[in-house]
Amino acid sequence: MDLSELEKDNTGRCRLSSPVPAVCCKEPCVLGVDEAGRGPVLGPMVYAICYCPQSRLADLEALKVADSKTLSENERDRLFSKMQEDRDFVGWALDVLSPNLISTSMLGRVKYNLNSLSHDTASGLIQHALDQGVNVTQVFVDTVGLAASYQERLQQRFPDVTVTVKAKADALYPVVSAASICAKVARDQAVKSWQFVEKEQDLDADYGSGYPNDPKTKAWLRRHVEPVFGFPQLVRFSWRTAQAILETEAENVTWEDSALEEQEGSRKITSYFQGEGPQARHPHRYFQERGLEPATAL
Amino acid sequence: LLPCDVLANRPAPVERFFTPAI
Amino acid sequence: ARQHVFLLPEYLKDASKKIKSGLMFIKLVNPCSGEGAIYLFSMCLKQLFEIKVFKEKYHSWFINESVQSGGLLHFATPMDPVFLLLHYLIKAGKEGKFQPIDQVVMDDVFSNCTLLLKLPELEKLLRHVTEEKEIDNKKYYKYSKEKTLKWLEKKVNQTVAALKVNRVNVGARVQSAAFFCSDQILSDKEEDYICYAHGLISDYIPKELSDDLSRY
Repeated sequence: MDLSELEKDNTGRCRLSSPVPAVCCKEPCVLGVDEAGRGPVLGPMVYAICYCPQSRLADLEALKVADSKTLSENERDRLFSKMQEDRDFVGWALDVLSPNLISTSMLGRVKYNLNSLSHDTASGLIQHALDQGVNVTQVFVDTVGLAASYQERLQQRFPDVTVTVKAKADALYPVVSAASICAKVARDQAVKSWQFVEKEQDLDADYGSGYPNDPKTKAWLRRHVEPVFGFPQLVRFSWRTAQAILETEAENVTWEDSALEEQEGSRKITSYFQGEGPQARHPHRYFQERGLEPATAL
Repeated sequence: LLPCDVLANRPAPVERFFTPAI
Repeated sequence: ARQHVFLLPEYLKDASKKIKSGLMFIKLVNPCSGEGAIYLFSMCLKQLFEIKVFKEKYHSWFINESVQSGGLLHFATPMDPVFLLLHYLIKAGKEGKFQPIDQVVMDDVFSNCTLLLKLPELEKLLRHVTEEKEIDNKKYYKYSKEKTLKWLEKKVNQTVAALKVNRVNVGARVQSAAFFCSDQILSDKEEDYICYAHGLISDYIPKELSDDLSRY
């Protein structure tokens, strides 16, 4: 899988897709959506779709695709290359969401939570397939959050398509299994060949699987926390694991909105009406409007 | 100028995490 | 160690590092509040600067390879030393007698006020706000409210001119940016300018004198 686009800039979102098999533009197709890397504290999260004509579903099944979690890395790689060989009837596309994009979405002034990010990315990929001319008639999705409301949302967005959202869809439907393999292969490769954007010499790549309970990952996080900047952008700052380490190892930082949150509700209503006493002379409006006041100490 | 208050006065590897933009 | 970020007039750039002829931070009286404030004094130019600090919460600085909390930005702007002299002249003036200036500008809290006696053309400055007597080649001064108000009137007019040149919005504060009409100066009445300039200058004089000036 060619991830050179991601390696050029791994701070945002990167979309990859296979060529669209011609047959998929003609015959009714079944499309599966799945994700890889929701749990890890570092590395990207990948959303993938995989589609093929309904009439060739049996061929896809014959590849023995299964839930990527039940397969070894070698098996996944082998299956993915098999899918690539069958490019005449199988197509895929994926969105790599960098850890930086995940963290900034979750921690931004306007909170953009992980489930919404996942939903939007999944529907974005389905739309991408439709825009490419794939004749999608059925979509199967592994659920994120409540299956029923997710299904209803997708159904509303894609009224001409039959949408099925179900837990464990990646074990039930071959197209979803295939999508989960694409996603996992992409994430594994991205993590393995991660290019650090930070110009740091002693950044090693011995960070293990990236899951919070992986001892290697834990040790790596502790080894690379910087008191002012936190972690390299490989790490998802919004993860509880990362925040816990920052709280103990890094300097305190206050942001305007977080401080306001702390203050809210704590001011007594009477405090809005109390004057400061007859004699207090405020600085002139000229200085107040510019946030300027006399320096009384250095 | 940062939009947050780092409650410390200390050395920091700014070069490693920021690239100046003109 | 704490570092401070300053914006200074460019001509101070090559002030010497030597204490005797360089720049000094000193604490003097804030003529409005009577409390202390930090000033910058150029020993070689014999010039006084007030220090204003830009303060907004939740800021920090990167300074080279370091982080500095607070994000304060200090401005040093030239300030007319007569405002500081006035503080001592008004106080001494209560005694109603002529005195040598070095017995007026005395302050055991802000002892650096004696630097003000080193100012070039001190006598000319004092003439703006005092009555003067000379006995045996020695000069004696007494605070004059009339002269001071006339001097402050000039200050107000200069400030009005500067506010106009700099298109400072002096109208009532409720005017929102959306209603900012391009010929704003026409819409800001002359008296708004005078009132604003009086308010601005009142940040440098005691309340009583500010009230006198407003009446005047």
